[in-house]
Amino acid sequence: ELEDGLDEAFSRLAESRTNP
Amino acid sequence: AGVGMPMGAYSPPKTVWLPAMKGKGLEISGTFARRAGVIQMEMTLTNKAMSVMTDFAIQFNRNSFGLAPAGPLQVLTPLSPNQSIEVTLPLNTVGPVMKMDPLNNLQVAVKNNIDVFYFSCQYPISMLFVEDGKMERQVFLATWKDISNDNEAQFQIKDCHLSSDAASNKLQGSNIFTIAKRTVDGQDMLYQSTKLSNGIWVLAELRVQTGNPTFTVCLKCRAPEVSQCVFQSYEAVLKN
Repeated sequence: ELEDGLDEAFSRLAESRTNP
Repeated sequence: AGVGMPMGAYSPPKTVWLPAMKGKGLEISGTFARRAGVIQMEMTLTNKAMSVMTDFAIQFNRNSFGLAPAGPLQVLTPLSPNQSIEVTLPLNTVGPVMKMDPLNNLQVAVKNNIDVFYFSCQYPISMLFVEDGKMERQVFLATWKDISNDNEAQFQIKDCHLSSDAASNKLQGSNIFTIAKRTVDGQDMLYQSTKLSNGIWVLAELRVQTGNPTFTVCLKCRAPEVSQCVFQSYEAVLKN
């Protein structure tokens, strides 16, 4: 679950950096 | 390196640090390397004088990262006129610290039987990137969030014709580790970490767009004065 959460968090980070 | 083997850390070509004109005939060219976790100063000493040179020794002035010789300069036989020798000096990072400008500047004194000579050289900060610089993913995310945007620096690397995977592999050879990769709108975003010998962590976002030879590197660090030097290492590693 933690791993899934981290995967998701990196996706959100990349998304937020590309489309702030 | 064979298939799947990590490439070695980047080491720049040797340059002349002490021209013979300033060394009463002693010419020193050199570079720095990190080999199996050991920082090394690799020098070629050339005797361009008309007499034999003996009694070599080396000392560093205090510097930003405490670089110091880990032992004496080993020149075991006299250096005859027109003779060159290769010398490798292992370094450690437990010497006295003083912030230099530029940060990676090193002031060196070399003596022989003729005189004492002084020169400055600059080392690639990647020599200081340690082998355990891969940050835990959870720690990376928290640290990235925690470091203020004021401590973020953005740089561009032009004319870089590598895929994001090739770039990642190359950087890993110099202890810059990729922690996560995401693709957003056709752009690969690599999240990377590196740790300097003095414990400073640098977090990076490397953006690579297929077909675009300009890479963008964003660096976040609690000691943002290192960012410029870290960027220079990114550029040197990726372009060599």
